[in-house]
Amino acid sequence: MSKFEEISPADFFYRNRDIAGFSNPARALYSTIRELVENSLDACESIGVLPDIYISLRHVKGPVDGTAVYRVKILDNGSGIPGSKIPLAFGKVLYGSKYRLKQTRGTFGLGGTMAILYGQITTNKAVRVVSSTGGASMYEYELTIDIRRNRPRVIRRRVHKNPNGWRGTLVEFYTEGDYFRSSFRIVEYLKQTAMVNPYAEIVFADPRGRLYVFERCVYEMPPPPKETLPHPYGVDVETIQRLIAHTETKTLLDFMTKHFHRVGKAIASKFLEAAGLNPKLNPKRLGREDVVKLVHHMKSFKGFLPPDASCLSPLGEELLKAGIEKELKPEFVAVTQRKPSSYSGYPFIVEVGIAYGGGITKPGITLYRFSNKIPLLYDEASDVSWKVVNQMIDWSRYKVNLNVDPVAVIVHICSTRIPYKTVGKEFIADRPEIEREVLNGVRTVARRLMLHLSRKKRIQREKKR
Amino acid sequence: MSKFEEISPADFFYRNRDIAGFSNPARALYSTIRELVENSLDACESIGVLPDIYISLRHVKGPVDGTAVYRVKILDNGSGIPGSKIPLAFGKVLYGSKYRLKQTRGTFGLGGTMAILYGQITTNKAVRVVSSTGGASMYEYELTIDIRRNRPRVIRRRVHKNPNGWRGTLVEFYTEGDYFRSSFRIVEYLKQTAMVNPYAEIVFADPRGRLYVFERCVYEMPPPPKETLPHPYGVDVETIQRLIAHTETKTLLDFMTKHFHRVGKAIASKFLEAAGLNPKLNPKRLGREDVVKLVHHMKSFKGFLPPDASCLSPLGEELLKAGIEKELKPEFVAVTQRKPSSYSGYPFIVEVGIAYGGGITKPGITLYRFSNKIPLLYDEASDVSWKVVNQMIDWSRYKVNLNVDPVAVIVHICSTRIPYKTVGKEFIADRPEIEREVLNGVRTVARRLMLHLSRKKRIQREKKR
Ligand SMILES: Nc1ncnc2c1ncn2[C@@H]1O[C@H](COP(=O)(O)OP(=O)(O)OP(=O)(O)O)[C@@H](O)[C@H]1O
Ligand SMILES: Nc1ncnc2c1ncn2[C@@H]1O[C@H](COP(=O)(O)OP(=O)(O)OP(=O)(O)O)[C@@H](O)[C@H]1O
Ligand SMILES: [Mg+2]
Ligand SMILES: [Mg+2]
Repeated sequence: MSKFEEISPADFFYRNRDIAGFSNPARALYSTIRELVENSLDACESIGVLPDIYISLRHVKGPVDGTAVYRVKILDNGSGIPGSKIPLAFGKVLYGSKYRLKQTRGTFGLGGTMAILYGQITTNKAVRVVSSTGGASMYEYELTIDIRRNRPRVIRRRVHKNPNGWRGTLVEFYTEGDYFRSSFRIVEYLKQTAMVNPYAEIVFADPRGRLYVFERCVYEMPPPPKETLPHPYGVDVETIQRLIAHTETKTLLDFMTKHFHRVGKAIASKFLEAAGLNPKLNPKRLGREDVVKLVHHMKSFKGFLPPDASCLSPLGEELLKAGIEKELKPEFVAVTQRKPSSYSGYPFIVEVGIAYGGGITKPGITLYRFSNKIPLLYDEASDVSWKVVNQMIDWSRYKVNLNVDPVAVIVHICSTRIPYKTVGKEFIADRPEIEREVLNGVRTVARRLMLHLSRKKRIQREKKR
Repeated sequence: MSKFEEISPADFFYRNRDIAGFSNPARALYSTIRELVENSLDACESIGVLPDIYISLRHVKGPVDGTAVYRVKILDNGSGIPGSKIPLAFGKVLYGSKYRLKQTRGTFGLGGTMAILYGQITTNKAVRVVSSTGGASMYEYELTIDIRRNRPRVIRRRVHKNPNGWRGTLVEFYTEGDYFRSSFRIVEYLKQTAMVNPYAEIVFADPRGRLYVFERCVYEMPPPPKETLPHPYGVDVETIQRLIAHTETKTLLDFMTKHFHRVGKAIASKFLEAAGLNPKLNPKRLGREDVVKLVHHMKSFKGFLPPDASCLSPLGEELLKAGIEKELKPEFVAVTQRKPSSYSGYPFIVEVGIAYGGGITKPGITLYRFSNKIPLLYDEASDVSWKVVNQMIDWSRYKVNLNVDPVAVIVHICSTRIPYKTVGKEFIADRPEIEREVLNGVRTVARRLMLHLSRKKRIQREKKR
């Protein structure tokens, strides 16, 4: 007879940790660093503070060229975490503060917890967290994760005075890793992070005693991303039913204007008329079939305004150009920021850069991918940008010889929801709207590279005379 | 101030349903059919019964060449589900009977539930399930999923008499789909399923009134897969602690022999001596550091026997050859079953086939991928078999001209754990051990194709004289 079981989300991601990016000690070390850095950057941006992030990775025991035990430590000056929430933030999977409709690096509520989980199952040691939101107290916890029940086990809790009003978070734990095999990608990740977060200062003390310092070259935070309301094009029966369950509105007209993005009274009235629904009806009295009818009409009504991307926080052409110049030192750079667009009701902005020559030496196209200011370093062949750059662009039309010319293409996509195809945030799905924007962005900058290359050729020919 | 929330696993996979393969109506229809068929095949194999599976997909309303409402119905003669478990099996994510260490198609405990969830959020209708395990009663349920709480809502429950002792499961629900865009892949999925499950009879009544019948051509079930004990090479701190928590053994020696695969008293004694652990020690008294020490030594001790693959249920060379001949009708076929191997303590067997000409007309290599007898039709460029076939084999050395010669390569991997990289089971990670076995398997059959091609050339030259 079949034996039925239920497993917790922590158990699910423990058993399937490769799906979350923790497949082996080398990859796990990379994922650990990235998850922690992304949490720190989100925390600083949430309070509009220039990020100061210090990461220390120290070899503890085992071979330096193989699987060994490392101590991971990260300190930031971000928002901090309220004392009562610290155990849940790090000891529970599917728990977090980023389930809102807002541009953040975090999205799943499990990254930081997975890093700690992996450390626990390989070293059997607890994690130590110290955090303060700047108030009178600083909270220190030592905890482990009860994987089967998906909840923290607090081993020790201390409350310290916080006389200097320090605000931020310190996370420290031990984990099995393989720095020999992952150092290149870890350093590359930090370099590329510095490239698209030029206002952040990141210091990395590596196990070999080397100190990597990525200084900020911008001294002002960009306007922060804002939380936004759902757009009519993104709804389904479940979203509508949740809104109805909690709404305080008493009419369908108020329901539409209060809960949806850019829906005013005029548009709402036109819409309800087109949908054949009574604007005075109490939303809580919508029948089963009418909810489906409402969803269908919301998706197909042409009169809604497109999502407004003012809630997003793109890099901007100036910063993108500066970041590329600083990191890649090319002979030529061109950047473009596409007009805002949307997919399934989610606004997004694509920014594309192209760079040629100088510090870029490898012939052909080297692709740099970013989503919500996170560098994506794995599985590029499955990514929408790869598909565009390698299958949809005929580079010879832009006078680029792939066997000779060293070109870098940089694509950044920011959105209230990035359509990652994996829990490890490795690559982005080829949604038609996103594909189109990336394609047009690459064409725009490729044209400018073409002009540069023809001008360069012309100058060289004139020199020969 | 950040607002912290916890979400249920159903809510997580609802919000991130593209990660589970439910990204749009066309893809969702494909995923729906595959998840249901895989559940039915697992159910029949679990009781050693020749599978009879009937699938009906009927267009209900909406455009026939776009997004529309479909009624999905699937009936099988499998194990059935105990009455009290039916609501949980279909109304709860991370719940199922396939969390054991055994070769099954299902592995995550969420596929069937996701299909129903997608149907619910697009049509707002309940699912109807009728099932019996062959006893005196047949259970009929109508239920919906409470996504926020990850639990079923039973709308109606009926118990019927079962005078004929029927055993099996019927699932019926409505969902939004796009058959126009997914019909090709759905039919291809069923064809390829028939190819590697030649003992199954599958009937598919499609929305266009067409009946696809895949008759069985084998009348005996293969030996069923068996549940196995974990292997020492696959452990970590968490596995050991769970075993210790539940063990009834009183000594480390008994602990090793009782809980691990192919560990007898002699090997266990040698191991404990090498690990510097007292064989008489009560496992429940192992200290924190000693658990880590035990894990390290279990992973590195060279004296353990490799995992025994007798628990697996591969296709076998005869059936694989017959399946390829029946479906592809080629001029030439060669197949090979590799010796069992293992990765991280999980046993696996790779079976490779190559086919040329005849019904295969497209020049170059067409890759067919299977894992635990499931056809994989998406994201081939990210799969380990694709990497082997396209990056690691020089086909010209085997006298294959990729611009002219029509070749199909068929790879089947079966294991107690398939290292899928995604929740949607789209492609397999390039674990070194698996990569090596696929590479050697392809080389073996490529050599035989080479002999066939040279013989064919020789015959053609002689004819010309
Ligand atoms: N350094 C930090 N400073 C402030 N808050 C933090 C920090 N690290 C984690 N948190 C809090 O803990 C929560 C859980 O973090 P976790 O990384 O597990 O998930 P997430 O960041 O929400 O999503 P993702 O899985 O996509 O990373 C976060 O939402 C955040 O509220
Ligand atoms: N047709 C069926 N016959 C018998 N049992 C079934 C059937 N369909 C589903 N079940 C039961 O319901 C459980 C949950 O199914 P579900 O598809 O959600 O998960 P799974 O098959 O265990 O894993 P996966 O997510 O990988 O498919 C199964 O484990 C099985 O016990
Ligand atoms: Mg995070
Ligand atoms: Mg299943």
